[in-house]
Amino acid sequence: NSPGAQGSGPQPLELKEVFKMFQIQFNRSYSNPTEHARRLDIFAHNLIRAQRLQEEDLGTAEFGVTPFSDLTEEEFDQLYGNWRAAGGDFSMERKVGSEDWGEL
Amino acid sequence: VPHTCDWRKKPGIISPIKNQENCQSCWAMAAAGNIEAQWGIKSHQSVELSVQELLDCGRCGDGCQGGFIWDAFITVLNNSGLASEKDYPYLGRAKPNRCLAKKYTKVAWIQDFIMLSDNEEIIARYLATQGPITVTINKALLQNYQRGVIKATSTTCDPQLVDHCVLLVGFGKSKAEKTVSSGSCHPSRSTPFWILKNSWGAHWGEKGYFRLHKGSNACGITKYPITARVDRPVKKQQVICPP
Repeated sequence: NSPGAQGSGPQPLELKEVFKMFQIQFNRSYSNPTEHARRLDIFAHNLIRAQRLQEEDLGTAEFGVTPFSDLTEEEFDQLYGNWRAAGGDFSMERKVGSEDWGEL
Repeated sequence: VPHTCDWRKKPGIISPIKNQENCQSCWAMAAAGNIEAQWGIKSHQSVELSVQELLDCGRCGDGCQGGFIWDAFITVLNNSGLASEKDYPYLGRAKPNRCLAKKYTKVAWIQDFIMLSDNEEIIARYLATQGPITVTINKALLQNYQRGVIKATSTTCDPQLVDHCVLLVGFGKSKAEKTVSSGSCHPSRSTPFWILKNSWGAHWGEKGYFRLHKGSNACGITKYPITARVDRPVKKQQVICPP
């Protein structure tokens, strides 16, 4: 099921309902209909991704709608990632000393 | 090492869940949470510390562009402590040229900081006996996480690509559930997990917290386990050089 598909059947309507509930729950509004449609697409994409994560997870985790469901992965990374830590602009070699807890 | 440990259950140790908003301040949030917890345990005084001071006064400039846990601790050492959240509140944006560290009274300070071994049992022992510690993890699975224990593989969550700092506050085991297969009941193994405090608000995850599988280096949790130390320095026996 492609995200935001306009095909017949109940699914697109259900998706819109879920998205509406998401907007109410997390107090989201968008500046214009184009932006709304774009966020709906991203939201649908994230639901599919959550379903895939659910299938892949080996524990008891549940994945689904979250406050970040209308963000692309890139936007989420930019907003909530720690680029200095991830970007490799540092290197730190781990050495474990003889102290009980590690080393200074 | 106890079977379970949850510092949230001890009053005055873990401060309320915070929200980074549009600022990559996880490193400062985790570091402040670590010092708050260590200070609460060692001095029996509850404090909520200024994340904003760490963002404004760090040596690496704009703290909202991400940072390292150890730089947060270096800032605390350089400034001889940290102000309270009440005095120097969080703005969600850094002011690197307007460090107000000297303006406010320090309410907590640290002796030094250490990196622990990358062994989950040693981390658990330190957590249980000394208090919460910071860890840096891969956050790939957290955008869509709602609840439960994440048990990832290195394919679904690369332990080398760590890009998010959080506070480790406890560990436990999920209750074993009986599974029915081919007509007979088999008790399934319980899942050991870590309890982590995030900084994305209380509406995310399990009231702002999440759980990762313990024992499999899930999402790189053992890569950088770092903690400040607020113990009083041990009074060493004085030695005198003979005249």
